Amino acid sequence: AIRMDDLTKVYEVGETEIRALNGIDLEIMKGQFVSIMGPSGSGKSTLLNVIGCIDTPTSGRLRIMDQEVSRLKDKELTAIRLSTIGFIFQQFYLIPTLNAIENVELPMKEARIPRDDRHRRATQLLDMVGLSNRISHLPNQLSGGEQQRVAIARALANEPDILLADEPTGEVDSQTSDSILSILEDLNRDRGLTMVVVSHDPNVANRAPRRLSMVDGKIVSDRSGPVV
Amino acid sequence: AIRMDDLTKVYEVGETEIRALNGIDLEIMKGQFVSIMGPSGSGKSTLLNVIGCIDTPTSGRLRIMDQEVSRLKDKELTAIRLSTIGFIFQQFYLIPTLNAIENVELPMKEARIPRDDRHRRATQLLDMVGLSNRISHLPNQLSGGEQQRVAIARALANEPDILLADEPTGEVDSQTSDSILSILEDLNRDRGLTMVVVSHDPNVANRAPRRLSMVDGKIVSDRSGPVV
Ligand SMILES: Nc1ncnc2c1ncn2[C@@H]1O[C@H](COP(=O)(O)OP(=O)(O)OP(=O)(O)O)[C@@H](O)[C@H]1O
Ligand SMILES: Nc1ncnc2c1ncn2[C@@H]1O[C@H](COP(=O)(O)OP(=O)(O)OP(=O)(O)O)[C@@H](O)[C@H]1O
Ligand SMILES: [Mg+2]
Ligand SMILES: [Mg+2]
Repeated sequence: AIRMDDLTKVYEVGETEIRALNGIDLEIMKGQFVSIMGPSGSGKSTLLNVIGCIDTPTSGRLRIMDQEVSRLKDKELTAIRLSTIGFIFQQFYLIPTLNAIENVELPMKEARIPRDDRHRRATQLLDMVGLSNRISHLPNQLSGGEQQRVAIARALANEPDILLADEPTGEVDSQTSDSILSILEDLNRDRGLTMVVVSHDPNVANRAPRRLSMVDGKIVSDRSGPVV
Repeated sequence: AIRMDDLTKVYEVGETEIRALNGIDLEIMKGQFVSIMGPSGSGKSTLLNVIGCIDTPTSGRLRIMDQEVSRLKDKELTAIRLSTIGFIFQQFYLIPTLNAIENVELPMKEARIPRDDRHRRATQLLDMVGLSNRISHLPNQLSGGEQQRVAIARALANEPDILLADEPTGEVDSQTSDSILSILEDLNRDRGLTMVVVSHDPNVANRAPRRLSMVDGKIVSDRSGPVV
């Protein structure tokens, strides 16, 4: 599903150059559930942003669903992002002027899903993440963990093939974190959703059958094996 | 240092009323280090926002440093916030147009600290949180955990008497989380800094000598005792 060859991302700030990704080789097969751990600043979000076609690499190759992404036009990239990839951002990025259900419906609106279907699915997704009694709240009327859960529901709106989750449980208590993970595990097992989850929390990262570690823009370990 | 009597905070959203704080009685003595845990939506951020004089209670009394806060004028509240209380927000709220060191200097500028002293102290604080090589980065040029560390340095800028920290380690790896906590513990022990730390992470919350739990806007447990 995802293939990176010698992928590098360099940021320039004033005179300094920061190699956020430093020659990444990575293949993730369809239906795999991969976690990524690593110190703050090691390049995890940058890796997800490049896979999610939100940030462009400085050099190297990236293929998503067998398509070479760097050759795609903007319109095709947008089509991939809308129909294929669900993204849960580290800082949520909910639209502040839309309430919870409107935020979840927005990607479905962009994908031209009819209104009644959109509303029904958004209600279902918000119920699944435990927010059925907060659907008309604006983001600034929600707690940190509640905003995060709206962001999770939104990422699943268009039934993506690939889900990229950047610290999906950073703001919630361990019980809610458990139930979010169970939802993602069920989708991975029942729907074959390919998942890449960044997490500082070993309880989350260790539930993935394949576990990567990053340091200074490189993948330093790649362990597959039974969930601990 | 902090005293709450029957404190309540009600939010109204459309027709529904949400009792985010439901009759809180709480006394925190000067120099205490208190942690607060609780499920997502239980009222932890609301409690900190009220203590931090950022949000006003619906009813009940709040005294900060022996002053009844509800009777203070805006100007006096601002003076307390600037000189007495340091706040680390759950979503950081760094000024996007200021770089890391400018964000840390800002509260000192408001408190009329001379430029050289400001710059020296801000550099020291950013070094303390491990960001000496990111001081000229804007917030959108920093990782999630790096932004959080800038927010911690900023909260300590005016050497507050009270530090309110809302999920201060949510976005960083466990090693960085440990070093942040050690910094806060040293300030508590050496400077007598009164600390209230909200955290979902038991590794953080259990390091406090006094540990509160909240559910549905109420304090349901209050345990003092040796750190586990
Ligand atoms: N837009 C940018 N401009 C300049 N530097 C950047 C930019 N975005 C990230 N960086 C730098 O690149 C490095 C990697 O950032 P990234 O956000 O990928 O780290 P991360 O592993 O997600 O960290 P965290 O765990 O703190 O979220 C960081 O050191 C950061 O300072
Ligand atoms: N401005 C607001 N308007 C309406 N409701 C609000 C507002 N702020 C918070 N709430 C509601 O009040 C309740 C308590 O929110 P609060 O942010 O204090 O929870 P929390 O314990 O910090 O949660 P988390 O662990 O998810 O950060 C939540 O259910 C939330 O929906
Ligand atoms: Mg990150
Ligand atoms: Mg909160």
